[in-house]
Amino acid sequence: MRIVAVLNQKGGVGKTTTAVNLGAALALRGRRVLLIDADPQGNLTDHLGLEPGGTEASLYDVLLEDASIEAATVATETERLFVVPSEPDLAAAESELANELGREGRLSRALGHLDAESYDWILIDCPPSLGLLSINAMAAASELLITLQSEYFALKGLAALDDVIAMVQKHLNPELRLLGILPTLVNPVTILSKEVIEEVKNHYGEVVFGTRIRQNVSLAEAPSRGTHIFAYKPGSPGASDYLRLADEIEGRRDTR
Amino acid sequence: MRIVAVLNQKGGVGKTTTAVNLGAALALRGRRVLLIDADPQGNLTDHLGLEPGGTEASLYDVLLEDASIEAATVATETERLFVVPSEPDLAAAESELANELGREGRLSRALGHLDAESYDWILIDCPPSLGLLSINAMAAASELLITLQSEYFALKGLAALDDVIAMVQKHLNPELRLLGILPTLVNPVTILSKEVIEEVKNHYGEVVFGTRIRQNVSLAEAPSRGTHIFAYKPGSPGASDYLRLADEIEGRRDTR
Ligand SMILES: Nc1ncnc2c1ncn2[C@@H]1O[C@H](COP(=O)(O)OP(=O)(O)OP(=O)(O)O)[C@@H](O)[C@H]1O
Ligand SMILES: Nc1ncnc2c1ncn2[C@@H]1O[C@H](COP(=O)(O)OP(=O)(O)OP(=O)(O)O)[C@@H](O)[C@H]1O
Ligand SMILES: [Mg+2]
Ligand SMILES: [Mg+2]
Repeated sequence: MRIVAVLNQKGGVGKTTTAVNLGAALALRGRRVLLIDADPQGNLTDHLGLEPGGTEASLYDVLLEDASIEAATVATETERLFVVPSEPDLAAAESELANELGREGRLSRALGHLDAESYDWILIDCPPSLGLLSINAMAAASELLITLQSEYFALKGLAALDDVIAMVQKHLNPELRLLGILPTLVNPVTILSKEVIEEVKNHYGEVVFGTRIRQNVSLAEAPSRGTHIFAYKPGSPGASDYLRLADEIEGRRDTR
Repeated sequence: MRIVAVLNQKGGVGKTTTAVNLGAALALRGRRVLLIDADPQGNLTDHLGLEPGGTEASLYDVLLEDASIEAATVATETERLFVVPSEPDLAAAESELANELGREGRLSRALGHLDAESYDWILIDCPPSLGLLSINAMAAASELLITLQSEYFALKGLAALDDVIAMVQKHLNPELRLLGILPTLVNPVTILSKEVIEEVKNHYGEVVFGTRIRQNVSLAEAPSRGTHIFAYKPGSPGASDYLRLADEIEGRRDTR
């Protein structure tokens, strides 16, 4: 069971779009996939057309009241694709967790109770911050997938993220590894994006995926249909990019 | 002195790009402008090529240790354009403020000590969240400028933001008004963006600006030069869109 936190504290860099569509691609390949919406803004939950409140327990209950992951899990219309939705109460989780014992390990503990056979992949969609929800995701994960929009702010953001990853590895989760850095929202024609990807490769080398997720309006339209790209426009460049990513990821254990 | 919070809890929707370039456009028109970087990720500070630590006090000191805005202010290379930079210590502000008295009014109080003649405009760049830093900005502001990327998640986000604005007006700042909703990252050819803007206008009517900030790679490149669009590519569509916005805004008091 591989647990991947989809992470970048910068906003709007394709974390949710990646969690949903990579998750769906893996499910379509026959894997059992659980998506956890750890963002109080609930975009992943919306993207898949789910209403909050459809489960016995919420992720808030899992983190703060010892509810089980199973009680917070709902099926989607796609075989083998399941979700722990975000509910409005999750907004309170960060501040309430601040004073709790073992506040960074709540998600890790809950996932530890899952049967190892229950899922092949767990993808955790993180909010655009390095607060307690993202920290919980990093402490619970075996691997990190960093989505990167190749524009100027990305580079500074990666440096800050690196420091936090090192701290998490030191104090909370020595097993945590980087699965890879995924260039998203790639506009092949701009020089800026070439330069940024070049810079990232110089700095981080082999961890950058070969797959590029290109800018494709179908990926932005799919959530308005309450589903992933494969149920909306399976022939689109967005669909083929995420299939290619699933391929590349299943070929890759972790990189460092 | 008009104080505007540039706001949207959704990530990557042009808040920072707008604060910087609208601020610069107003300064170029002869106004004295203060930009406050209220985001611990410090993108606005970076965008203008400023190093953290260049001031006597930080925004953290203003919020938590009673430092003055003046002590935290630095000039830029652009006449009449000033900045209160974000520093790494700001990351601790949200959690530390949580237990302080009058925690939502710290910025308002600090701005209240400023001479009304010191600036014509104060623009506050907010993080992608509705936490204490954004709340402080909303409590301190006379007006809100909501940047909106016209894609699916925008609509749900606006509804959530509306609720928070109503709460702030009720409990913290009855004077707070909406200056307007600004469509950003507009790709004129996509149906999706037309539909979303249509939906927003149906819902919010006259508050949507006539100005559209179009997708223009020059706006994404400018931060790599440590400056605003007018010092980088004054002939670009991005420059003309922000000049047009400054025009429209100076013609508009507040809308409701
Ligand atoms: N490859 C792509 N092509 C076109 N649009 C995309 C692509 N990837 C994401 N988008 C759109 O860009 C916007 C931002 O993407 P998304 O919400 O996935 O980013 P995020 O990192 O999860 O944002 P946040 O930090 O707010 O959680 C969304 O409107 C999404 O539909
Ligand atoms: N009109 C535009 N055309 C092209 N690129 C743009 C435009 N506006 C913003 N960008 C780029 O898009 C990215 C997101 O913009 P920006 O950082 O201003 O959004 P934000 O809302 O401040 O994000 P965050 O929520 O992370 O603070 C940046 O890389 C920026 O340079
Ligand atoms: Mg997201
Ligand atoms: Mg910003």
